[in-house]
Amino acid sequence: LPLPADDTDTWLLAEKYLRRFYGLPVGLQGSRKAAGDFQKTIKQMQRFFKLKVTGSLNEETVEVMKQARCGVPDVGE
Amino acid sequence: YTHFPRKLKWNTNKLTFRILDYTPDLQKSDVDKAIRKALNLWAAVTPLTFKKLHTGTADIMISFGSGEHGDYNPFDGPNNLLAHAYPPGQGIGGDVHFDEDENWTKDSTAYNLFIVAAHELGHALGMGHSTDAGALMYPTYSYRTGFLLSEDDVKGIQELYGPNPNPTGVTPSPDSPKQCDPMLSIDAVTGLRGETMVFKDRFYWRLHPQMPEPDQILIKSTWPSLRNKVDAAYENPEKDQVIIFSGIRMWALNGYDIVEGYPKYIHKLGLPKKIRKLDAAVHISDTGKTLLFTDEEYWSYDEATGRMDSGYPRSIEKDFPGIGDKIDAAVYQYGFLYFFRDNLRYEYSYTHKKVWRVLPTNSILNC
Repeated sequence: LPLPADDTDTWLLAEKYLRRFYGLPVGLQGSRKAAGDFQKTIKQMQRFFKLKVTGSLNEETVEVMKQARCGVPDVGE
Repeated sequence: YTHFPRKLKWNTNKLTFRILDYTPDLQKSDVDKAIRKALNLWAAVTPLTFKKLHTGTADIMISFGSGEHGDYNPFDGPNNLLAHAYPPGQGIGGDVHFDEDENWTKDSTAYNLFIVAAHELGHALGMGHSTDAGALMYPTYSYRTGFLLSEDDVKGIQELYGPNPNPTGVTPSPDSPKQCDPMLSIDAVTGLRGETMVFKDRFYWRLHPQMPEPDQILIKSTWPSLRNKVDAAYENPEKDQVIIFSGIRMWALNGYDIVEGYPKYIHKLGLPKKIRKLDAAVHISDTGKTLLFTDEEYWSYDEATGRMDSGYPRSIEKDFPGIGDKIDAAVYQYGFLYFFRDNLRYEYSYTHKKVWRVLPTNSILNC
């Protein structure tokens, strides 16, 4: 079944955020590798912002992703 | 703090900058002032100097643009992305771009250009993002006043360029307090609709019963009009209000919103004029009284009548044996009064009039 609209929006926001600021590689959605990359990158972001490191897209993490910020990536090139 | 990969930095201390265009949100002179002030921040702690160019190519080219603005690194309309900058280098290196779709201001009503410029210019000089929420180089926007650079920012920039040989006497803000520091002391603590707020320096920790880790947030980023330091705070659940004290002023919060008509003078509560600040405040919901602590004495305020009780001030040491003569903060939870003094937290039984347990102060932050 498709995800409810709200969840899809949050997921897209997170993907965009992690690509832009944490170098999440572009990959096929749903593949095992992509899911692993996503979890690893979200953990990296949670560590950076001193959030609870869960690897999942919880409310606290989404809240930080929605904050106004600088466009320079937090890690990498 | 961090730097860019390969620790990119300028090879000269004499840098040039040029403002290519201006935002219509502010007067030209205000933009000039904001940029100059932002550059001066970094110049105060390093040997760098900045000369303004009106034509030609400068090391740091500053511009405002919307959406795709020429560097294949588009902005995103209002909010979220505010600006970006490039690390030191030739061409686009060192350049600073602001999102024209933001509303730029010189105060706290929208995005303050000076604060964002100071952050971006940090990148233009070689600074990466900091994980310290109190640092200017922290990636998310927060409004603040005073000297913007924290010790973390200063250490970072001086690792690249060294210190200013002619120190200007400015004091960087201290790094953010560490939650589990065994020597941690706190300024104030209060409940807020089931959460607990612990104030320390420019920050507060927000503890939610369902969140294992407290959040550390700058006071100014939640309440820009509040002072940078809170002396005391208490919650009156009956009125659904939190009162925050700083110096001779107090603010009332309803949820996270400041109640209209505040700040008010603390003397409105009936305290004598000679009292210039409180150390701690706590509301005892069982009695409807609020205790206000200052130096070695405390006062009792009756919330129902809105008056100070007679017979006060009284001695802290005599009425609360075992906690000493002075406290930093207090809170009433689970039928106990918790007093904080330096790095210790005293669990005091109000009914038995004795200290039940002594814990470290950081235990309130789940350490």
